[in-house]
Amino acid sequence: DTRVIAIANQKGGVGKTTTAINLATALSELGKRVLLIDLDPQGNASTGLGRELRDRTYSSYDFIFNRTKLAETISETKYENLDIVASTTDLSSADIELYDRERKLYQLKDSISALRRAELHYDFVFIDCPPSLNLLTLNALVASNSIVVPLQSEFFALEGLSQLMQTITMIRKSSNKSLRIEGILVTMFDARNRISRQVEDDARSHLGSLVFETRIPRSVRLSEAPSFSQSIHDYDRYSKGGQAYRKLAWEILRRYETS
Amino acid sequence: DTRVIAIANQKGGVGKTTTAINLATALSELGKRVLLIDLDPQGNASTGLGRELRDRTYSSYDFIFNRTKLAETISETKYENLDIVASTTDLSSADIELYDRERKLYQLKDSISALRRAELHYDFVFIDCPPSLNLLTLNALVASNSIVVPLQSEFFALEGLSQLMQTITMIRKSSNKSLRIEGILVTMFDARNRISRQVEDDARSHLGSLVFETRIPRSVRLSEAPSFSQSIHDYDRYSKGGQAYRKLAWEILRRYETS
Ligand SMILES: Nc1ncnc2c1ncn2[C@@H]1O[C@H](COP(=O)(O)OP(=O)(O)OP(=O)(O)O)[C@@H](O)[C@H]1O
Ligand SMILES: Nc1ncnc2c1ncn2[C@@H]1O[C@H](COP(=O)(O)OP(=O)(O)OP(=O)(O)O)[C@@H](O)[C@H]1O
Ligand SMILES: [Mg+2]
Ligand SMILES: [Mg+2]
Repeated sequence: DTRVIAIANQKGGVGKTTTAINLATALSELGKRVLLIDLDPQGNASTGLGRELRDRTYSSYDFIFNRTKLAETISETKYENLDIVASTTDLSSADIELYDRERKLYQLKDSISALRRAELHYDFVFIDCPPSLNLLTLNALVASNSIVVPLQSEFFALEGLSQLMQTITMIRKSSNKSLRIEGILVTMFDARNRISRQVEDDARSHLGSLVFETRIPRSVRLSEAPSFSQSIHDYDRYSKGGQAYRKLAWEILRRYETS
Repeated sequence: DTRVIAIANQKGGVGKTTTAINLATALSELGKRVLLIDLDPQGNASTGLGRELRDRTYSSYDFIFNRTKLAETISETKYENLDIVASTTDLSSADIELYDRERKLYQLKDSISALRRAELHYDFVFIDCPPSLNLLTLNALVASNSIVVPLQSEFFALEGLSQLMQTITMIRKSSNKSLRIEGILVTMFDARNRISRQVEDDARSHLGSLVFETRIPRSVRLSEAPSFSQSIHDYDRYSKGGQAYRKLAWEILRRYETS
């Protein structure tokens, strides 16, 4: 069965897109069929996976609003087993357009459900969310089985976490009973930095097993890889960042393989 | 006369809040009366300047929607000459509430204009924007004389710049003829990092004098200061980050002192 996982946190620059790209590619390498939906009008995930702006004839805007056949909005990437629904700036008007719709929280869910009917089968669907608790992100939470929350190991990052948790609880009560937290992922961790260690300690003591064992170190190689349209596994496979994202993929896969 | 300056970029985590806090405090030290409006529901600028959540009886939500006397929404900070309009998560519903209003783009501008009538005089008003081109940020662009655009020296950061520039042009044509770019500020610059140097070179060659001379180095001290509710000038005055933000304050002040 398809697992739909949102990668979301309204705090900006915490590693949502970096996690989406490198987790999706790690799972695709393990033979899982993966679809990445870029729900951010900035289109960083699309660019990071090599989708040139001029090739994005159809986008996640068309995917949500059913403006064409679903299959037309999906393109292959250079990675076998990984497809993408790229985004364009058309998506910036999605919030306002969703606002007046009857099923404004369910548009994305309906499109993802239609994948199955269209014989487009994936083991995992990842949704890279924009840095905001807007209708697009709420659509992602309603459409997902679970959510991965990247938590940057910096002071400001902890501040928004409680608002996000409240939003998840609200969505679980109102529109998606089965939404659960896949995990909180400590990112840009720097062992030399006191705040970094403090954020991880705080997270583990308050949130316990919700926090992934795997943490992602701060590593320049991770920020270089997208400029070559490569995943970290392609760009610098045995770097600390590459090893961490593959470890994360196993940590998630173990949960599903055993269940 | 009051200069209103928005600090905006829809890319997340690029240093908007860090710039808002440290530029506002640098100018207040030079004797300028400064008001910082926190327009981000995460409230990072409010926290970074020591406004405890429980003390935020009124907020920027009340400021925009005139739910109380303006003076009630403004509080002092520990820094002489610097006041703040703090934010709470109430602000996350502002977008939807603005959507149905007649003057949906002018709410903030109207409130800022009302400051003058209420004899609340400031030399500078800074607006810390959320990481999104939503109605809150558009309100800030309509209300401002100019905009400071923090540009993180990382690969993904250049991608959203053209969309932001288009939005500024649109606002200038439709709702705020005098909106100008105060400057593009290179942030988190690391001379050892190839991408960092490349982003700065690209910005200076394409955008020329729109890019501030001053650039902000990557410095851990900048990310530590807010955890002590201090500006960098208070926390570690002679650090690279502290010196850079005071240099930026002078670079901006020189433009106004001579004109
Ligand atoms: N572990 C890491 N080490 C070093 N740099 C990183 C790491 N993870 C991400 N980065 C870099 O930090 C910046 C922010 O990361 P990213 O764009 O993935 O965050 P985001 O949460 O998707 O941002 P936004 O909120 O704008 O969508 C990028 O330039 C990215 O390359
Ligand atoms: N020059 C710098 N050197 C090192 N760290 C920095 C620097 N500027 C900002 N930071 C840190 O980087 C993170 C992101 O910065 P900040 O929160 O100011 O960005 P932002 O654009 O306001 O984010 P958001 O998009 O969520 O509003 C914070 O943890 C901050 O402390
Ligand atoms: Mg992103
Ligand atoms: Mg901010």
